[in-house]
Amino acid sequence: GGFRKELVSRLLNLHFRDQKTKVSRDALQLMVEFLRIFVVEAAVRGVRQAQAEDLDIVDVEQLEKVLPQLLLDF
Amino acid sequence: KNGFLSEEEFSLWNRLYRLRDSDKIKEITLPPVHFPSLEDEESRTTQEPTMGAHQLSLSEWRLWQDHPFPTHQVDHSDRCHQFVNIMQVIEGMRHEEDECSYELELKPYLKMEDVI
Amino acid sequence: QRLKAAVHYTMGCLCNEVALDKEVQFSKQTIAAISEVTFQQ
Repeated sequence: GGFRKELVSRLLNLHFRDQKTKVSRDALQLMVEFLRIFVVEAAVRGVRQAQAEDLDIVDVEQLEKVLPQLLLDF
Repeated sequence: KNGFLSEEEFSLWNRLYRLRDSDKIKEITLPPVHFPSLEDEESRTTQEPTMGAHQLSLSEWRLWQDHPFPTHQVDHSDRCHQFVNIMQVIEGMRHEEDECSYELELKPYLKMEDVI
Repeated sequence: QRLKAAVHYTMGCLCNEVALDKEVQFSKQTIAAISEVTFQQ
């Protein structure tokens, strides 16, 4: 699992103000890995919160609890 | 190859992950953050949640932010620790009756000539 | 929308890996929420 570099490339280009901006292969690879780490960190922190509440299913509530600190950490 | 989903992936997404009108929560949004104290009421454009949409809230569980949550591969940033400290100070102030410990702590350093 | 669907699908795959590893489940809404947050980040 993980982001495809073509998808990340499209996401980055979506946000570039100057369409002539180019992304090097290394920078793209780094962004792919960064997004994967962000998502896994969000998911695992959600899991930890659900486990702390003895829940088998991670729901939006558990994610909302860890979200402020997650966003501050990235 | 173009970054989009293949036929097969699209049908998997459609079946496993896509939120439907029949779901209790049909859409998830993360509204832009604004500071009430920095803007006057008129200028703040608030997006009313559409029916069935859940707006993720960063303040819903603010009382829980007085301790750092467990992390996985990425530790807490300094900013996060500062945030948790501030939430602890606010939590402490909430339970104070007459005196304000924060004020008592700072008062010895107050020199009115600095203020005037 | 096609980009969002691709991001959302990728979320689903990653969350499923974590779910298998941690022996929990993620509600559809949670995967959509992580997707929305990631898309905005």
